[in-house]
Parts: sequence; C-alpha cells; structure tokens
Amino acid sequence: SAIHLPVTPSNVCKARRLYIDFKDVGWQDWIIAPQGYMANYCHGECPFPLSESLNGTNHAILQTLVHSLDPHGTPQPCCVPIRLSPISMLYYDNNDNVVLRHYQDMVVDECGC
Amino acid sequence: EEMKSQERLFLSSLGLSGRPRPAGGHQPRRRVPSALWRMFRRSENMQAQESDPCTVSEYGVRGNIIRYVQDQGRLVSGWSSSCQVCLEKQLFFNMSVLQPVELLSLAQLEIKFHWKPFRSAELLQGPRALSVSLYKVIRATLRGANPQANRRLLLSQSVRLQPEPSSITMDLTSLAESWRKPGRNYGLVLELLPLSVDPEELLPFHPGNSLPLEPALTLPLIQASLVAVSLNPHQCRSRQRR
Repeated sequence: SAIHLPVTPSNVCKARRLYIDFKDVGWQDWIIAPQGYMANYCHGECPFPLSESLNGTNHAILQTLVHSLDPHGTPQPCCVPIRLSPISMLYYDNNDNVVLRHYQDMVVDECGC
Repeated sequence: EEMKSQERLFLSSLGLSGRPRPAGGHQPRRRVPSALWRMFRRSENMQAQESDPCTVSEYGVRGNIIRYVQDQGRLVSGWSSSCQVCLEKQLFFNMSVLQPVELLSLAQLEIKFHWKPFRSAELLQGPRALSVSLYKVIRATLRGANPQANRRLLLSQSVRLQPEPSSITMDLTSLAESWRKPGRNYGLVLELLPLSVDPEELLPFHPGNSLPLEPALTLPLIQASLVAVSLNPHQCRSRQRR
C-alpha cells in the first residue's frame, strides 16, 4: 500500500555537471593551475525497483525493497559517487615554493545507489 | 566564521594546515619550473584509468606531492673561507614545509649554471671551466673557527662554462630526511673555483654579496633548487586489485 511518487528520468540518481572555479572560493591567489575543474556531483533518487543503470549495490537493492514496504521507517538508498578520478594542482606554499600535488577522488565520474 | 572553519576542515583534508599565503604583493612571483609544468600537463592529459596519482613516473618513486623547494642560502665572499679566490655560496632548503605525516621518497638537488660572458675576450678564449665542490655542513661554525672543520665533502666535479645553461643533479634524499628534524638543518656550501685561469689574474672576493667588478672570469648565475617528492599516506590508498 506504499505510495510511490512517480520518478521521472530527470530526477533519478546520476552525475550532474558542476564546475568549481577556484576564484569563487577565493583561492586564486595561491593556486596556479588549474583555474577550476569539472567536479560534478551526484543527485537524484534511487527508486524501486532499482534498474541496472542505477548501479545499485546488493545492499541498496534490499534497502529499496524494504523502503517500498515501510517508507517511513526505512529511507531510500542514497545517490553517491561510485567512480571518482584524480586532479593535479599546482600552487605556491607559504614559502613561495612551487608545489605540484595529485589528489585522488576529486572528480565525480559516475554515481550509483 | 562557519565558512572559515569549513574551509580549514577542507584544507586539512587536502593535506594543508591552512590557506597558503604566498609572498605576492610587489615581489615578482617565482616562475613555475618547466619540469613541473610538463608533469602537470601530462597528468591533465592522462586518462583517469591509466593514471596513478600516487606514483611520480618521472622520478620512478611513490609520491603525490612534488615540491621545488627554494634555496634560501646567501652568497658568501672569499674572506670567510680558506680559499681567497673561490666563490662560496650557502644553500639552505627549508624542509619544515613538509608535514610530519609525509614520507619523503626523493630529494634531488639541481644546480643550474647560466653563464653570460660580457667580454668578447672571454668568448674568444673558448669555454672555461669551474671546479665545483659541494659540502654538507654538519654543525654551526663559531666566529673565528675554521669553517672547513664543520663540513663534509659530498661532491667534487668540474663544469664547463658555455653560453648554454648547464646543470648538476645529486640525490640528497637521506640528507634531506635528516634536515626535517628541528635544529638539524645547517644546509650546504657550494664552492666554485675557476679552472685554467692563472691565479695571478684572480682577484679575491669582497665581503658581502657583491662580486668583484673586474673578475678574471665572469661568474655564472647559480640557481639551486631541491626537488622533493613525498607521499601523504592518508591521501594515497594502495591500488585496488582488478
């Protein structure tokens, strides 16, 4: 008897475009490059039944099932990054040394439930 | 305030103790070494699947941080050394910029010589050479004491001076690791002696940072930097098996 809101393709879990410009956070005075990067983010629902395209874990499949039976007691699984890639940053430190640093898990490539 | 504390939290997860404050202002910014630009561009062009951000393939070591640590040493004139016709330069690399958690994988010293002869006679005489000696300083020297007693020779070689820049590189990883301990970094001393020049022609260097106006040989511009590769284990998981 659970009431399901209709899930349209636009609000299912997927990676959304987000460009982060370092100027927006006031970091342009120490970061040399890049000026920003395509960070992206995950957003959307993980509806029942989970289709293959939503990259659901076994846990998420069971959680959506339980959620469909008890929507108030059990939340829907979350839409989270499942594949991330690194970026490199060139910057000046406090001593004016030039530093190149590689950071893992900075760009959201793929999302899943 | 909340934004600031969030920023601090985020910067610390990036391995930074706070927002870096480079000198900036009226001071000219330090140029980005071309090798760093190349590494940066290569990592940008690489596909995510094929890149391992925790290995620096250029140097063949593990690491996710590559620093060009600036030399903060000063030029010393000949009066303080036993060699009156030598040029002595202190080299000092502040290794405290590395965070305690970082594991140093490589420290490579690079000394570049740019020689621009301003007298045609120098060019006509053909390429000159310099005898280059590099010492590590093992303790501070008291005034009046012989500085040679507190040094250990690390390298001695000759460098041909040509209009094209030349360089010397040397692995200083273990020494740089010891410099990370507080109060243990006495730096290096670079001693340059012009070769194949009649000692009669050479004038002693004067105290201070100035070079004699009419040396027998136009001395090269010396640029030293220490490339330090380190790994922050919190930011580098071991690679997943396929």
